Amino acid sequence: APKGVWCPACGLTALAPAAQRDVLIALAKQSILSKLRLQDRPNITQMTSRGALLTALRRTRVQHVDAAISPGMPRDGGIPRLRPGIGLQEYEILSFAESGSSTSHRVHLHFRFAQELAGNTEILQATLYLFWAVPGPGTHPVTVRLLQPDPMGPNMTVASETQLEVQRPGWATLDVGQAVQSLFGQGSQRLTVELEVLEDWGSPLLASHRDSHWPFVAAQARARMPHRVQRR
Amino acid sequence: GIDCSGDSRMCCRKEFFVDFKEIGWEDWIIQPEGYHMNYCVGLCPLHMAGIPGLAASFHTAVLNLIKANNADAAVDSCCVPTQRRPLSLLYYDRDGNIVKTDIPDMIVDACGCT
Repeated sequence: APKGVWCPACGLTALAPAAQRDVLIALAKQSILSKLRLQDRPNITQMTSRGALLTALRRTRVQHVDAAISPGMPRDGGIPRLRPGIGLQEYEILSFAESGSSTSHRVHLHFRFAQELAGNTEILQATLYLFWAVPGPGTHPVTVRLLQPDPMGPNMTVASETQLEVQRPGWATLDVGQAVQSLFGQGSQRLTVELEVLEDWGSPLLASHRDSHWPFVAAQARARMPHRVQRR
Repeated sequence: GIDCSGDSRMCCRKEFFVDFKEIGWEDWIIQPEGYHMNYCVGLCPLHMAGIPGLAASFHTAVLNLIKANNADAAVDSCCVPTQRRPLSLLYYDRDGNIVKTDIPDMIVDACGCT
């Protein structure tokens, strides 16, 4: 900085503008990463398709339609504006399925949750969204099992099993909050869902709409408050 | 609060916008486009310290009493945020999940003297 110019707040010699900018940007990065509990910025290997993201945002909003979002949904397919948050740090997570092993009548789907979230948050709600393809009229039974790693060995144990009757193509939801919370409790970060149908039905998911009707889990979580000791 | 302008030396709010595209973060932060990392800077001479409306608070009232009764006992006064709001982020985490969170008190809207 020119001689004799000093920082008005601390009286030290002011930084040259370029150096000051670098310091502030480094501070901004560190501040955001630390508040997101990230060591470094994530390296994105696979991006969720815009179609799947928009569909998921619409589905998760359809329960509590928010006037600020639905008319404001930009026609250019952009992501709706975020609503101003409240004081406590809460998270909404959309985890899209990774395909696991599958046969003609059984499909495995995996959902991962990052360590930063699994270790420091409590799950308030988690819902599995599935879009059914139906081969034809009538009712088609589907068994949905939530599997979790067996602490005693390499196998998976069934955490819960649900029988669904599918009559027409469309979205179905299943509450998986307890399963995700118990996974986090065991230090695991991966939820496996097994869908089983009768032999002659084939894959129960609408694979042809893979990009915008792909299964996902929408979870709401809240940062665990650090243990506070109240002293009077 | 007062926004810094020109060569004002008094306590004010300095705007500073970090564009995520400029720092190469636009691939993992979906929204917003940047972060208003405003900060407070400037002097808080005693006659400005604790003027109600700048950082009106209980401490200000106590300080005013000390000043009124004993000018040299008054402590220094600092230029601090008096109004802040959350930073809402929609981002990819390292597993490719989409996360939305509101980080409280990240954006300074106003500054004042304690």
